[in-house]
Parts: sequence; structure tokens; C-alpha cells
Amino acid sequence: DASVVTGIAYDKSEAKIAVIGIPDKPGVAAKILTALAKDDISVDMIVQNVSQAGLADLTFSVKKQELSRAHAITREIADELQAKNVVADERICKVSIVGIGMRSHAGVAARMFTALAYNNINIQMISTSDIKISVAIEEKYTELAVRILHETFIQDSPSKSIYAN
Amino acid sequence: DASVVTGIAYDKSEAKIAVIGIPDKPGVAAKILTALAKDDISVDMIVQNVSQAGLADLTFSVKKQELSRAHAITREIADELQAKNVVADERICKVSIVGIGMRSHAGVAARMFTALAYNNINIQMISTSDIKISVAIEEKYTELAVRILHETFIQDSPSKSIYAN
Ligand SMILES: C[C@@H](O)[C@H](N)C(=O)O
Ligand SMILES: C[C@@H](O)[C@H](N)C(=O)O
Repeated sequence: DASVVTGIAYDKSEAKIAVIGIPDKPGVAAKILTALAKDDISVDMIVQNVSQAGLADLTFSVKKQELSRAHAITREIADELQAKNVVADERICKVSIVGIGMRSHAGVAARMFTALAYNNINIQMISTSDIKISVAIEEKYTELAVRILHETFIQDSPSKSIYAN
Repeated sequence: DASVVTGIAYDKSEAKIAVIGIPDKPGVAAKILTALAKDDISVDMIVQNVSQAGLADLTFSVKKQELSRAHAITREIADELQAKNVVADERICKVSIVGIGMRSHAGVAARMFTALAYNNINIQMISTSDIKISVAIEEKYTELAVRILHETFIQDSPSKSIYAN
């Protein structure tokens, strides 16, 4: 098994904004991100899944303290795009398992998602890279999620670590 | 500006499978990934956005040569979950800008998305980490996308690189 989980990370400083039902054509994602960039908003996660019937949802996370400003900007752009809805939610936490060689292992993601499910923690968003599998969950489950992921992946390896972003 | 783009990466070896309209409750993502893991399927991107009306879409990418096996497994699980649909697509390419400090910069994403939009390249999926912004686009645009992202971010820095995964 070539993949190695080296740590658990969590970030409680973020809030999410979902732009629902935007046209799936070139320039739409650019319009949203450009408006945020113009106002110097910091963006962490950006998640967009495949569209249905020509409409897509784009969700991104911002610092909690920037939420109201980001929300206002987003609503303006969403109106121009005739999006269906804009939903802001500051009760999230991003929890990640960090490692190497994880990109090719469905097993690592399976173990992570199973551990969360076993504890009745719902996964709101998923985003991956080759060194990180991140999920957004409800903020109240942060400590529980970190503890169970630590038990699942790190417990027997004192050299590994939990770290907060 | 603290973020630095150090390279453009692309990966034409992947195909995507979208599981549409799965119940947004604990255990669902785990069920899908466990079935894939059991059959030793390699999974690269996993993207799930926030749900609408209790239903979510989960999309993941697999090696093109594993697509038919992964598709068969996924359809089976999707039936058990009473998902709305399973959509497989092997005509995608994953293109990424790689760098440091990008997680807080809407500007980097804005420039990337604008460059693609300017060339009429539609963004099908977006997934980010602090060192990588990845998009899935139609495979036929691979060379064009890599070239324009290189012109946008790398052109004046011969020490940077384009690399294929
Ligand atoms: C939905 C959005 O990503 C659109 N497809 C775009 O390219 O901008
Ligand atoms: C949709 C899926 O991610 C579900 N929310 C789960 O936790 O498994």
C-alpha cells in the first residue's frame, strides 16, 4: 500500500458560499472569482461539480470574518448571472487527511468517509488533491471528526500530527 | 502578492464518473468509495458540492483504462442508493496550476478561469488545494489550455515548467 497518511488537519476559520444554478458556459466561474478578487477576498476551497441541464453550482469558502462582504458581492454577481440562489453558511469546518500517494487510493478516502459515517457525521463537500482529502462538515463535529480520524489513521504513529490551519 | 504559480500540470489519463442525486446522509460517500476500493480502482479527483433538497452529486475520476470496470461497480452501488443517474465521460483532461500560497488568492483562480473563458474553454469541474487549482475540461482543449495558462502564468519565468502527470 503506497499511500501514507501523515497527519490530520482542520480549519474552523472558514465559511462557505454556494452559488446555485449558474449557467454552465465559459466565463461564469471567471466572473464570480474576479468579483471576489477585486475586493481582495481570500478564497480557500473552490468546488464545482458537473452540471445538470446546463446549470452548475459553484461553492467556495472564505474567512468567517469576510463572510458578509463576500456574500454581498456574490449576491450581486449571482443576480447578473440569474443564478437560482446564493446560500451562505458559517457553521462549517474543513477537515483533511494529509499524506502522500493518496491520489490513487480509493481505500484511503473510503476509510476516511466510513469513519465519519460511523459517527453520523454528514459530509457536505469533498475536494481532493494528491496530498490531501478535504471534507466540509458541520462545525460542531470538528473535535469529534479530528479525534476519530486520528484514531483511524494516526493512533499508532506518534510521529504523525494533528494540526490546525 | 504572496502567491506564486510555479508550474502548469495536465493529466489526460483520467475519465470521470458522476453519481447524480444520491441521498445526502452519512454513509453514502463511504459506500461508493468502499466499493471502488474493494475492486482496487485508483481514484484521483473526488468532488462533491453541497446538496440541494437532500440530494447530492459525487463525481470522481479514474484511469481511462479502468473506466468500464469502475462504471459497472458504480452503477451497482448507485442502484442500491436509488441514485438518479450515473454518467461516465472519458473525454476529459485535468489541468492544474501549481504553486504556493494560492489558497488565499481569489486572484489566481480568477486569472486562470478568465484565461480559459477567453478561449471559450468550458470548466466542467473545479477542485482546489493550497498548492493546486485543478479544473476538468474537455480533452480536446488540453494543448490549448496548457498553452494559454503557460502564457498567463509562466511565460516570463523560464525556470518554471509544464509537466504531465
Ligand atoms: C460553471 C462554470 O464553471 C462554467 N462552466 C465556466 O466555465 O465558467
Ligand atoms: C453525499 C454524501 O457525501 C453524504 N453526505 C455522506 O456523508 O456520505
